[in-house]
Amino acid sequence: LPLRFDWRDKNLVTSVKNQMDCGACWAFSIVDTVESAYAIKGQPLMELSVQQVIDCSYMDNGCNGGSTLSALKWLYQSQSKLVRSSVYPFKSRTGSCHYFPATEFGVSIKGYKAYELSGLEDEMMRVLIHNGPLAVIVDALSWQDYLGGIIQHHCSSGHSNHAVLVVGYDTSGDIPYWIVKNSWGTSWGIKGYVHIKMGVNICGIADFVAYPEM
Amino acid sequence: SFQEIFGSKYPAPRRLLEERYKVFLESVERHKYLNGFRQSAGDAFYGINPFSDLSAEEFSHIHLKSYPAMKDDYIVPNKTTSRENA
Repeated sequence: LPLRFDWRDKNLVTSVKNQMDCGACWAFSIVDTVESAYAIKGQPLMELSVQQVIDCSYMDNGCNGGSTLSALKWLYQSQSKLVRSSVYPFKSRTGSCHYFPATEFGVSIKGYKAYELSGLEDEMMRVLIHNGPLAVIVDALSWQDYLGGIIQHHCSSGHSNHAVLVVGYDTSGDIPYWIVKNSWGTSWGIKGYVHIKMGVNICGIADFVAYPEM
Repeated sequence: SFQEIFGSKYPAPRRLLEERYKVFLESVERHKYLNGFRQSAGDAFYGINPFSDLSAEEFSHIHLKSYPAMKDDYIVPNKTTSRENA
């Protein structure tokens, strides 16, 4: 495994989004994984509709919360095509599911995987490199005040409450860390990103890992 | 300055503004506490950001709304095999 790996270096990660007061981090992280996975397959990197997932993933609760895995299940089982974000823009509130004609451009998935990798973060590195950015659910209570640096303390596992995207890692320094994309805008953290210490399941980062198959 | 930088807007009544300011001051105290645990330059640091006018309860209620599916839905790889491979 390389000492450092970051899908952003290959221009395969879209820009940081802002979920505002809508509690749909689960939809943001899943759309992020689909955007990257589609681009990794050689297609253009483009922003897809988070609002479509919020409105249409019927097993979830829109801006009142949801699960990354049930969103992936909905995408796969319904074979829904995620349209461009410009076609179905983010409104920061749950709305009625809008359907599009079959001729409308969209991205669907061929499957999905979900892993529990606590104690196996070396395996998680491998999955990240082989499959693309990973949607994870973490305990982010202590992230409210985060400005930068590597989170190593005050972030326990066992109370997963926020979905984000792991895009890379860096083990070249004294403290190895995961590079994690959030959906709270670029004025939070390191231009919208957070670094989390690797190897000890800080924030429960390896507890609930999921990604689509394209 | 916080309102200018982060674009926060509050309703007109002064009482509400004062309540927000009180929450903001509590956040500043929390930053001092968290930064007290820093041991090296690389450690995480905490301070004023877009959420500093929210209490921890409000922050959790608004922004932490995801939950995992059933534990059984997640595959646990064989740890022995994985370690042997490593």
